Parts: sequence; structure tokens; C-alpha cells
Amino acid sequence: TVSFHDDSDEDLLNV
Amino acid sequence: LSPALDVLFLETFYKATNPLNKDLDWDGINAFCEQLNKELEGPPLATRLLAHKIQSPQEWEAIQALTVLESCMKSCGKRFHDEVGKFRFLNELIKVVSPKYLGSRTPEKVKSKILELMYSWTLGLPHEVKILEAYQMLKKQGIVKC
Repeated sequence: TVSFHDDSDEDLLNV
Repeated sequence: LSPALDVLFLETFYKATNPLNKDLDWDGINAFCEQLNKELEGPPLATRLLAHKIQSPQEWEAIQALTVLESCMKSCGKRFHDEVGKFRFLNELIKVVSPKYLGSRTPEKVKSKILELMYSWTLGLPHEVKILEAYQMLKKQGIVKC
């Protein structure tokens, strides 16, 4: 599942 | 939120997550969930407050905040689900479980409660795709033990 880019949000933190 | 509501909102939150509480303050938790659901700014403000408390090194304070989060996800509406389902909030949970961030000094009980909650949301809220994406990333990184 790839989420659309939501301007009102951040990107997923990569750990 | 008008200043008066702001104070009431914060008071309710800090009452429900007070580290001095002997037990879970269900009245306070339910009152907070009700309030956040009524206020337009409730969900974003609540997630900021919750993220901060969940990252507390004090286990009891973090567990109370996670209980508030769990209850509100059950009793509050879509606006709160959408706010929790943003990476802006999910990233704060990820920091708590990730050894690269706060994971090494976070109590196991807090980390497993977060993973348990995230897993339950992937089942209960399948349309919140970012929660699933975050959970799958944690699985890939071996932070989630099957």
C-alpha cells in the first residue's frame, strides 16, 4: 500500500 | 479553542494522565475523549499532548496516555482517527519503539502496548493506510516480533 503524498502531513520515519 | 476551553481541555488531559493517579482514572479518560470529540481543534491538540506523554520515560505516565489513546480511538470519531492516522503522530509512536530513537530506554511494557495498538488499528481501521504502512515498516525492520 503506497499512501498518497498528503501536504498536511510528514513522511514516514525510516528506522 | 477559546482560552477557557483550552484550560478545561488541558486540565482534563492532565487529570487523566497524572503520574500520581493510583489507578486508571476512567472518568477523566472518558471526559477527555468526549471533549476532544466536540472541539474542532480537539484531535490535533490531543495527538500532540498524547505524543508527548507517550514518550515520557515514566512507564505509568506513558501507559495512562496510551490508555487514553486506546479509549479515544474506540469512542471518538473519524476526525480523531484521521489525526492519529497521520505520519506526524505515527512517527512519534515509532520513535518510542525504535532502538535508533527512544526504544533502548523505553520500558518493554510501553513498547508492546504501542505495537499491540497499532496492530489492532490495522485490523479495525483498514482505510487508514498510513497506519498499515507504518506497521509494515516496523515488521520489516524486525521491531515487530510476529
